[in-house]
Amino acid sequence: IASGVIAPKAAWPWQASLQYDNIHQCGATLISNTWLVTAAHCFQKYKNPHQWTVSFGTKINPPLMKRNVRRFIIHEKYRSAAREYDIAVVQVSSRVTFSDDIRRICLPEASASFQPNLTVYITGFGALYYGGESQNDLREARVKIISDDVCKQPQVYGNDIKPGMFCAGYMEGIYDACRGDSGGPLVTRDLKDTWYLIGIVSWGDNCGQKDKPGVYTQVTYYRNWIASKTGI
Amino acid sequence: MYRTVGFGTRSRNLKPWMIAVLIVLSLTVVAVTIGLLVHFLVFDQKKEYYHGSFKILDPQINNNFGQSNTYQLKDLRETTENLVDEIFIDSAWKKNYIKNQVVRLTPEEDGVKVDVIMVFQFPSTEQRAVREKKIQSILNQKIRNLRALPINASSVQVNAMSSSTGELTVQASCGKRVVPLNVNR
Repeated sequence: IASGVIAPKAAWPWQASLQYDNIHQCGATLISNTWLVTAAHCFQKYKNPHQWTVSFGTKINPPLMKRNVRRFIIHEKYRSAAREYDIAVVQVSSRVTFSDDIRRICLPEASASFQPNLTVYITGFGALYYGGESQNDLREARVKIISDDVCKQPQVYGNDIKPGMFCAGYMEGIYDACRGDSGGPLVTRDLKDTWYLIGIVSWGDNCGQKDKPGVYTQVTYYRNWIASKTGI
Repeated sequence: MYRTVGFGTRSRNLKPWMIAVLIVLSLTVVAVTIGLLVHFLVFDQKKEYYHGSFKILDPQINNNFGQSNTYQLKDLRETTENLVDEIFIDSAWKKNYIKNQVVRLTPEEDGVKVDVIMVFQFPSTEQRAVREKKIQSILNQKIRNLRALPINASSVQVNAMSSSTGELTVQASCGKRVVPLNVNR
């Protein structure tokens, strides 16, 4: 997370770190005691589920809890070059025990809509700047949803923004997701402090650059796909 | 002259340091007693969990423009939690009421079934069954006069939960966390 702050303990209890051979690769979000949502592109290089693990807590080391991955399901239409359908679900081999520090997030209905300029939060263990290293401590930043009109402008991302994607951040840059945050959550809350997962960190040019906000997989667009794979 | 064992004629006036020790000891005893009373009466209140369920009949949630449209479960959750808050904050138990959490919304033919966990704090361990009835009657009574949501008052059911089950149910529900938001910028 570029220009973020270190997250307080238990602040984002649904955040997970997806690791291959115990090395952080991507973020993920807990949606039940056995399922997580992440980005499909996290599994481009490493396809063997048995070498993947998931850890919970605001530090990668020492983790609060660790689980092996039983399997992951990548969206059937995902093609790495196009970046569309950048969503996957991960099933862990044994149930997660909920606590004050580990909880699941709510999923919005497919029909829910979230307006541009809505305040949302991004969290992750990714780099602090482009080319930087992943972090051991979870970081957080507050950003805003950017309208498609703005994001599809030629000097921003033009036609690269497809249905099922949306932009969030600031046109001035600065606050943004970065390498290693992929697959992690973009969340918002209702007036009763119930939190909902509405985006998955997917791609962007560089990190925190002007006119290049983050691009997120739109959870409502894939809500029925998630239900079909996980039953949630 | 009898040589009975008796008190010697030597004067037994307490020395000043002994008086000081006695005063400190008695103050300590008083402080500990007050502390224990406060602890058990105020702080040692037990959290009690009650499971409530009721049915919202074909809910229409007014969107920002005042038109009623088909509800979003997300909005229904928020409205219901607000409603239960208002009911108990406005009741004789407002000092005992902590929070409520909608743990499940189940769309059914004629509406939506709501499962909610209500959390209270009470000093004594009065009969849970008595409290259960009281909570049910508060809900029943208030729900009848509500316009925010068309709730079928006869569908209201309340059951006491064990603290462990209550705590686990709250932890297992989605989207809630124990930390208030304070992302400083």
